Amino acid sequence: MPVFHTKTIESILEPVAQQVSRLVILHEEAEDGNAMPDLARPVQAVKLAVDNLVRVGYETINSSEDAILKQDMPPALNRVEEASILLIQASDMLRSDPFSAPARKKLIEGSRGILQGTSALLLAFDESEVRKIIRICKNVLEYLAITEVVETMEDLVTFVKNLSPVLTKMTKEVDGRQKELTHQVHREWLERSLEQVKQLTPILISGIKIYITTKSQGGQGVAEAQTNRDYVIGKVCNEIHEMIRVLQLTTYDEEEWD
Amino acid sequence: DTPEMVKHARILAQATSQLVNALKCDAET
Repeated sequence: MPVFHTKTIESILEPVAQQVSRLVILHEEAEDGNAMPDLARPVQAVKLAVDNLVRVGYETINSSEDAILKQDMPPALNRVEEASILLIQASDMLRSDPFSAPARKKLIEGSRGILQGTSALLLAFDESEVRKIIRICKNVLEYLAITEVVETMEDLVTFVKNLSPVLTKMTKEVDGRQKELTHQVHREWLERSLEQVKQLTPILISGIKIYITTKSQGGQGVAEAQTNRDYVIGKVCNEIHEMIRVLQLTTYDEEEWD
Repeated sequence: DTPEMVKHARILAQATSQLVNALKCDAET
């Protein structure tokens, strides 16, 4: 099972995660330890990268209207900043004593902290992006909820005209998201639901049309046409609800679903 | 378009990797 649930997060964190865990093992194995090299330059590079990330992080928080993001990101940014301070302290200690064991410990703690903080930051940001997609899905659900008031062909034209862009946007966003996921089962679930929505959309329009025509002719079969229309709407809504559910899953939810 | 946050997180991860590499080389020698 993949550890990181999106390809972007995986590509950023996987290499450094592997290195940090290997480093921990190497240092645990080293009994007395060798003299450490001067780490001032790589530590300074990390410090600069942290400063930039923190600046961009707060810009993201300030420009966002997502209350959860505003709540989740600052602790992650603090974690990264604190880790960078540990690295600077370690680098300073090593300059005076290249064999310093506490400095070595701070370096490991600092590297781990950067990894964990960046991971928390990317997750918070990713969850916020997912919430944006979910809002688009809910927008489609809102449009579908007004299908019942589509009574004339003019209404239908307006309905299709309004529904099409949001439906296209939802399809594009969900499709983009499924391509980003590392978890194959989640990808397949989203793909399947998207395919269902694509297939059901013309059936839905046709169902509404039949309902309008039947009703305008005042003949029998109105109830049946309405039942058929509502059945298709129900199916489309169910698929969108399923997409919303899967979008919120991470690899950590897998045990639950197994 | 890659968001700025993601770009900078990647730069930080790369800088951390380079730092860890420097430490690792030391530990392996």
